[in-house]
Amino acid sequence: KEKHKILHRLLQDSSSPVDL
Amino acid sequence: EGGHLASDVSRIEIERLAQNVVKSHLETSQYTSEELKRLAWILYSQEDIRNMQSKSCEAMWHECTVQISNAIQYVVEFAKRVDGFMDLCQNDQIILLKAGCLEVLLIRMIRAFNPLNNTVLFAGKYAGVQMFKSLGCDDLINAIFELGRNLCRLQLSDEEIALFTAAVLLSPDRPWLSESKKVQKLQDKIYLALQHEIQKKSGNEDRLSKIISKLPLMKTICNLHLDKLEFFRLVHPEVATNFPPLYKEVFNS
Repeated sequence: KEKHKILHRLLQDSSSPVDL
Repeated sequence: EGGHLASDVSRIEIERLAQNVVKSHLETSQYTSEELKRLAWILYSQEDIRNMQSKSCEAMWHECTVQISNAIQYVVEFAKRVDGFMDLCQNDQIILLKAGCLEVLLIRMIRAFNPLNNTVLFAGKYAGVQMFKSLGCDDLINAIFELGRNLCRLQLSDEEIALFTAAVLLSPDRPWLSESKKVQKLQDKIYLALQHEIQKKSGNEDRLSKIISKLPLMKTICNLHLDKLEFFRLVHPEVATNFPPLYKEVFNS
């Protein structure tokens, strides 16, 4: 999990960094 | 096989999925069609090109990884919104994103590719192959531009781009998937939706196979990118350590 922590965070985060 | 599946899956379900995928694509495109139209003929000046060409290989690599990393965030958001993707186990979500996001980006690129002057949108303006000279990856860059020209010839609609990218993302043959059957089912439905979309618009029977025939070149480009990255990491390990963390997560094996 540690190896892909950003992907995990992006997948779980409902407020993603994408400005929509 | 498609016909057999069609009897199991209702047309309404396929149409609903198509709507979901197209909406997800439009909501997570880095640039809207209007923005792209506005930017279409905004080219880098000769001086910009000279400046970019005089950048060191390391600086240009870093610039490209920043652009790619930024674009990947939109692909993750696209995946999250495609019905069924978040129902997969997290291990499989990560595998599919790592294996498929560059292919998705290559397909998405054609929205920002101008085949008339062979340029692509890069950091706000359109650039030709010469812009990327300092990367030292002429074969990779030429292959990407060749794919751009090839895909543009098909004149894919946003609906087709949406469904094709979703189908590529949900490829059941990625190594280490734990629920590849589940992924296969999703991909089958998306390809059915793409087939319906094609029939609805053009009725051209071999359009789907023409679209799918671009996959081998995309795979070649992805492998070439990994080869170049591996070589770059060997030669400039300290620069590669400072690549954006998301880029490193996705492309470091």
